[in-house]
Amino acid sequence: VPAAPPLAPLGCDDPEAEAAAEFAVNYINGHSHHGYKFALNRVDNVRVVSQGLNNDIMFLELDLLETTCHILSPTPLANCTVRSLTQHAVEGDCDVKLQKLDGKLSVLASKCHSHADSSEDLLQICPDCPLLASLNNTEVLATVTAALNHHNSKTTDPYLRLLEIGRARIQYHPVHSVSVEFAVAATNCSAGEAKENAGVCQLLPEDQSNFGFCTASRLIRPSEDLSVDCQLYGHQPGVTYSQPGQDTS
Amino acid sequence: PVAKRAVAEAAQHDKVPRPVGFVPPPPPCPGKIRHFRI
Repeated sequence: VPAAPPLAPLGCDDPEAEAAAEFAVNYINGHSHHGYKFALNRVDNVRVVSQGLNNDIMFLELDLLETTCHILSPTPLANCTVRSLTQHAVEGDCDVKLQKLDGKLSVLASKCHSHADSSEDLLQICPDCPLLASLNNTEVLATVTAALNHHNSKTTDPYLRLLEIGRARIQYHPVHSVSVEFAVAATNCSAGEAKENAGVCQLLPEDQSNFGFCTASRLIRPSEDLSVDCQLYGHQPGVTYSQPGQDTS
Repeated sequence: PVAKRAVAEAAQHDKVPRPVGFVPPPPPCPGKIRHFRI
């Protein structure tokens, strides 16, 4: 009896590959503790190794793009906007190993690394676009500090503490400006109490945690100006934040 | 004597005739780009 023809290799746009890629992207975002949510841009490659009846190992190479949603945001990934090229896009490359057993997917291993679009490429399409800056740049740190102090001095909401700086961009002409995005958390103080002694203000315990996100833009030249917008997400059961360096990769 | 046909001629004859307008299927990978390429 002629052997059954070999199965055609799974295509990267086949529904089965897309379903596995979507499962992998949700896993990656669900296990990330810092930065932003990533969305699927392209399935670069897929390889299936059969382990037996209804038991396959799938190797995916995924090309992701950073969205504007911080990882602590409750916004569903489908509603998160992919950062545009002129916003200095960030790409993620992930290799994911999954098992499909009796139709059920599980991730066995994943490895990702991200990198920003090259400044040269961005300046080619947008000569005046601000470029991503290092998160420990002194102007960036000064802008985040000024923005958070400005918010805490004006708000009747709880006093907010900085969790992490998500991204920062600096523009030098035609004006000199710094724009920053950072994650914050509510503390057990009101802003008024914090004026007395902010040192006693602690982050709320896990079962009451309230994370948020701020964007700020500081004009340095031709004149000083600062605009800040902070939004708290409200308590999200089970959502925690681990200080950088504490979480497992 | 066996006359060896020219390879080109043989290849021509052996080539499976393709219907007019035949478009080869796209390669299975990489897949489509959903947003843009960096």
